[in-house]
Amino acid sequence: MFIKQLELVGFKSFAEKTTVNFSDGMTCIVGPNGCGKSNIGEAIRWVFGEQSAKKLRGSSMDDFIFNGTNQRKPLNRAEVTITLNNENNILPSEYNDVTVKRRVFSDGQSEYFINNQKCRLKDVRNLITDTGIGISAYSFIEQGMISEILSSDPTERRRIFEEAA
Amino acid sequence: MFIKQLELVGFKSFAEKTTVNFSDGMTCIVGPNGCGKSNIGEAIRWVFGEQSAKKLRGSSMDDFIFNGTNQRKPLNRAEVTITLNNENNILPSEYNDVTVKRRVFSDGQSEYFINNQKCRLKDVRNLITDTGIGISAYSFIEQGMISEILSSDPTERRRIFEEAA
Amino acid sequence: SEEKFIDTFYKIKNNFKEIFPELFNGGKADISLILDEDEDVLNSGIDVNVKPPGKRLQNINLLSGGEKALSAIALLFSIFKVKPAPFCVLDEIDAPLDDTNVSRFINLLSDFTDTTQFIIITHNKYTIESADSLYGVTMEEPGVSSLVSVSIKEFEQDRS
Amino acid sequence: SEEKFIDTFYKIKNNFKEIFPELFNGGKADISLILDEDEDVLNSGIDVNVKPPGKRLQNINLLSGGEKALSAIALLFSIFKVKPAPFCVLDEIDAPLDDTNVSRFINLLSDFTDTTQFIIITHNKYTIESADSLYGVTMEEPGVSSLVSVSIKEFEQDRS
Ligand SMILES: Nc1ncnc2c1ncn2[C@@H]1O[C@H](COP(=O)(O)OP(=O)(O)OP(=O)(O)O)[C@@H](O)[C@H]1O
Ligand SMILES: Nc1ncnc2c1ncn2[C@@H]1O[C@H](COP(=O)(O)OP(=O)(O)OP(=O)(O)O)[C@@H](O)[C@H]1O
Ligand SMILES: [Mg+2]
Ligand SMILES: [Mg+2]
Repeated sequence: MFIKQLELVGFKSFAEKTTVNFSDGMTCIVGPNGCGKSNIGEAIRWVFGEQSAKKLRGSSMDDFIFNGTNQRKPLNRAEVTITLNNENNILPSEYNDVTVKRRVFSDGQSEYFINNQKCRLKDVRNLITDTGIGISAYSFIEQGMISEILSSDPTERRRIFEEAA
Repeated sequence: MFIKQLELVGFKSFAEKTTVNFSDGMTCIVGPNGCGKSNIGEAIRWVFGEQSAKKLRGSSMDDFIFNGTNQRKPLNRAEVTITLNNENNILPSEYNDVTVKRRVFSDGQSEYFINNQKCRLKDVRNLITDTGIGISAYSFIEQGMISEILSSDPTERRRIFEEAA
Repeated sequence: SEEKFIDTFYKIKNNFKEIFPELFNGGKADISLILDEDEDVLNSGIDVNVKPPGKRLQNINLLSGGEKALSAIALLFSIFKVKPAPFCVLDEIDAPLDDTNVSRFINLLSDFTDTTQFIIITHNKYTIESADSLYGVTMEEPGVSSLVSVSIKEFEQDRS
Repeated sequence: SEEKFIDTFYKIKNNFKEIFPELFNGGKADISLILDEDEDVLNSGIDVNVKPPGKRLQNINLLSGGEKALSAIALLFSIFKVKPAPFCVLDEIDAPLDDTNVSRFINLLSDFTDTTQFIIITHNKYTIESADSLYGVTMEEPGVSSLVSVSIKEFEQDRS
């Protein structure tokens, strides 16, 4: 299983619909400071149901909606869709491609969709449990945080080990 | 006033006596990971009387004494001497060159010297007050800490402003 | 459950002992459980001890910025070896590393690309050169991100 | 004393308003005192607001890693302008910056080298190229640091 495609609309600095196609090996994302690279990484974490705005450098969920520039008005919602290649049937679904979508409105409420069918956060969580996908500590390393695994307190370190058990 | 020379003996990874001559413009220190670059920066901060071992990545003062390798025994003391060019008489001393030396023993006790005369920490502090030298927050930026000035709590930020007042 | 945790812990420990010397070209590393007086495994902490080649065993706080990052990478991949994640997003984890350590990191990464998809945000040209595919992000319109196609060749000239 | 603090504060504020757009090639920045209800200046906090070019004013936490580092550098040099330190040790502050921002940082730095001596630890070749003198540190004997003379030319070939 791997990420085939990521589509962002109104998520942070991605005002226009933007589609990223990934290869299943190693994809590098490059560009100048402040152009939106880390925002792409955070979109992947967010779409799977991340509940803590602080982990994605926000203070509340509406911080993730494009808030405008000198030339553009702010938008009223953000949407991210991720398409996973499920050919080896890791996900409990008969489709070859599985899409998960998350939408947030300016009141901070989120909507979730699996293969374009509206669902609850719980359904997204059930879809990805035990697959290793996820918002777990060890499959997302934020900028500047690589040494945290070593320097955080021993019990925090244990939590990462538990996720792998 | 500028730093003319720094001499390290037994300070952290500098087991042998090592002398660094600085120019008064911009000096760059380069080298592979773990070779001792940050240790040089910390030696400058330490020699002027830094009392917090934690600020120099240690837990107690004897952490700064060379603790041995596979081939060498640990040493029992560390010593750093800094030579300042005082031609413009910023420091209250009639010498053109002023040296400050600090020595620490395995019991954690420090000795201080100004121009090779033994003195107290208080004398070193008096020498450098109001010169802007120092262990102040804004003349040493530790590795990975550049954004702290922005992200630390507002009162911490104020402390930096007070040092400049 | 306790057995499962202990079993995973010992697998990670063995991986760490193997991967660390590979990344550091020598040296030793180990992890151990910190048990409190009632020996409760499920509430124990985990201690990490490393010894870069030629150096003494020491507290991880005395390590340099680059050594700490590389030790953390060794631990991360030790966990991956036990339970590979289908994908992993790494945001500038190569920033503290010198070029020798970047190429060691890339070598280690290539051992895992058949089980894990990696999405790596980086400014380092050595990391970029080993990518399977490359995406450029830009803000041609100030404040609005968009994608640009970038070829690896372009990167060799201008590293911005 | 209160007057001295307020006087220094307003000087730093004016410097920040001037230096930030120089480093970011546009945009705006400002600092303000956070006063509690009894208006006690000596216990107030300090708020920092920045607006990179073309973007809206926002919370500094939403800034990118490089934008944060560059904003912090702007603030640091705003303080230097008021009270220059005789010397300053900067340990890899260019690590989060892309090459465009590294050269802007170096330009800013060169405005201060006649009042302040800079000792800069770095892996970045653009920073190294603008140095007046260069020192290499090595551990030819594992675990023991020693100095090596390095020429700037050497760096252009091999960036380790
Ligand atoms: N809700 C939002 N609306 C518009 N722009 C936003 C929003 N949230 C964040 N941003 C913008 O995104 C930018 C940060 O992007 P990001 O952190 O992804 O940059 P980056 O490419 O990772 O840069 P660096 O190389 O410095 O780490 C900020 O400048 C911020 O203005
Ligand atoms: N008391 C000590 N005795 C011997 N070695 C020590 C002592 N304290 C620290 N060290 C060594 O110094 C090394 C760290 O050096 P330093 O942090 O200066 O590296 P660096 O050149 O800044 O590397 P990087 O580029 O990764 O930041 C560590 O490997 C540690 O072993
Ligand atoms: Mg980033
Ligand atoms: Mg260092």
